[in-house]
Amino acid sequence: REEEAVERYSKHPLQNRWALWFFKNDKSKTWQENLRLVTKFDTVEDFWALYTHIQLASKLTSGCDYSLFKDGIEPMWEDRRNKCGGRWLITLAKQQRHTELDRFWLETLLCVIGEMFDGYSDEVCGAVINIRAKGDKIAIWTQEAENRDGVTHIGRVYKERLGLSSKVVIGYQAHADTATKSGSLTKNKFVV
Amino acid sequence: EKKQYDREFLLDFQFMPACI
Repeated sequence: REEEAVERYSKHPLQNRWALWFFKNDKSKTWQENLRLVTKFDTVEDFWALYTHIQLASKLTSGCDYSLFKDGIEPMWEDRRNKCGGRWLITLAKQQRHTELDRFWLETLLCVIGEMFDGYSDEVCGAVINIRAKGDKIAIWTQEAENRDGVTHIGRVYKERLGLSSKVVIGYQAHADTATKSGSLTKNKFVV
Repeated sequence: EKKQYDREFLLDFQFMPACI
């Protein structure tokens, strides 16, 4: 009975503490000045308290980002936990902002906080959504781009969780390649 | 023990009133 009461009245701890960051593009400020830590949480209940309190991604203005990263990892390539890593990138067409963006972002958040990548969840650093006029982007960042088994497992599970058809191909890009790209496209290191 | 939750479990808490 006591166990039941504890179960009923205790919050459900997550494996990790997570930090939500918000980026708002103000050209008069530096990139880092535009990045703000919103809050941290480490239970299922506190995740929902935050999620239901903040603006849906589809309602943000262009140039804004949400980033959700494990506590201690900053949402930038330069962080030591990110610099050898990369991202599974979902690029959306403009019209998908009104049909799929919020659902995809919520599924992404649930995947990372629920540690849904089996033995490879420790590879995950965080997730990012970029709201952009030319097309929104969602990504899961992982810590080691050379970890083929981990990266491809995460990609397969992620694609399935988003409900993408087998005809859709998603790509993984190393941050090092994104940082040094010459054109607008970064080559995919892996695809699923 | 790893705290691993599937989406249905997590979604169950979406509209649950906060515990005090």
